[in-house]
Amino acid sequence: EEEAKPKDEL
Amino acid sequence: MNIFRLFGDLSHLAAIIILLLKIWKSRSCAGISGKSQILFAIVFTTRYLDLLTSFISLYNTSMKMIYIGCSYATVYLIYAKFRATYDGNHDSFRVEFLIVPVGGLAVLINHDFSLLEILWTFSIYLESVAILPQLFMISKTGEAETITTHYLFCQGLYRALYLINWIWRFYFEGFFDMIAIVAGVVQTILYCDFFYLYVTKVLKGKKLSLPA
Repeated sequence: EEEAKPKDEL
Repeated sequence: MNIFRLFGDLSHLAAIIILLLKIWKSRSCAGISGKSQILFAIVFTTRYLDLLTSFISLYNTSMKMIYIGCSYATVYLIYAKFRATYDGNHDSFRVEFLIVPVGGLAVLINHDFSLLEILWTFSIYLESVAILPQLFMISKTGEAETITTHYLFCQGLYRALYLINWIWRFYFEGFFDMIAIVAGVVQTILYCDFFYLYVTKVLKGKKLSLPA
């Protein structure tokens, strides 16, 4: 399961 | 940050500014779908709520704020300042047919069942179809002003460059985000027909008009 990571893309 | 991502962002920024300037300079929003612009304002608002929770970089924060600010300015110009020029009769796409299924999909298919993550997912899905009212409007009137086609081209180019960026990131960073990729592919496909018309007509100096 993927953990929520900061989104660096716009 | 690779070059495709950077040029994708710049292309996106160019699209937003082209549209703002077009409306401002011509004092008219004729031919522009206010509904698409409202959808984009919703997209940016729901996606960039992380401005309040996490800091990534100065670039990231400032671009997000510019996108949000410009999208609200565009909506303001269309629905308030130059409302008299807004072509509401031709802007008849039913946006609830986009928002409701997209909202449902975001609740069902997401990376994490939390409010911020669902809103982010919603924004990704919504962005992929947010241009439909604009394309629908062009198909109804059968034509688009050349500057409007430049706007659309930059919007489509932005997504196409993001696709290359994701291929790059997958090979060199092992990074991929399935939700963003699938939505990005859908979004890019929606522009393909338009790209064809842009290259075969607008770049040859002709106005974009559809056969009757």
